[in-house]
Amino acid sequence: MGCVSSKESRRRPPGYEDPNTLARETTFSVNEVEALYELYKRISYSITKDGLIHKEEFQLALFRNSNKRNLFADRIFDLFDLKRNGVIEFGEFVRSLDVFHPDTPVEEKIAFAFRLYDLRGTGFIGREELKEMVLAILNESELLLSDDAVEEIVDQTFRQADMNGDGKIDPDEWKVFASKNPALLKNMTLPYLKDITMAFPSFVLNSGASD
Amino acid sequence: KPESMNAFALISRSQGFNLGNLFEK
Repeated sequence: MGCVSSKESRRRPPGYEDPNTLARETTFSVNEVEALYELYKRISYSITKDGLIHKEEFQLALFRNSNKRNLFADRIFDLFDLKRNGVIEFGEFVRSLDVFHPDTPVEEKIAFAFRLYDLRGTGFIGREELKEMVLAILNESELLLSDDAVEEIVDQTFRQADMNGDGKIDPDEWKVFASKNPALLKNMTLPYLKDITMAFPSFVLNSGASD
Repeated sequence: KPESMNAFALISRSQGFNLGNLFEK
């Protein structure tokens, strides 16, 4: 891998990764990875222009507002940032979006959603974490509910999902619960990813692939 | 009623999870 054309490497920003490698490791074809690079460039050059996606750029792309804080967008950003260095590199972007591909097995989507909801990274979803997430979505939706009503929602959810009644939702319980309620995983599939080359036809101009 | 009382169903509707927005110009 040491023989990279100097011209090519100068054009590529720090987070860039070979589309052939990414296509081998994911559901995407080389052309689709190149189309994703067009999307990645648009986001990663929107504010800091260094070819890496910073959190403000991610927020800007999601909400049209770089200052909008949102617990769940923070969680997504942190999970996409596989190296935990505060930015999303191109390879991280492609590998993470792969989970959201319509053809990705549902088990992978279930596992990713569990990590999203395991706010403290303890390996289970606790009652306090669930309440924190309910309060965040109510705040985001500008819905006012009494503390009793919030407690009731959390209690009811635990009665359904915490099958052994130990006060925690573990990965196996989450898997059973999510399998029984597939609507919960709707946000884990992005139909756009099926037509990514149609959405970003300009990838052809920058393509290094011959197919 | 059980569906409306499902915390995860509420949470999954967050705009923060709506990654489709990344694809909008």
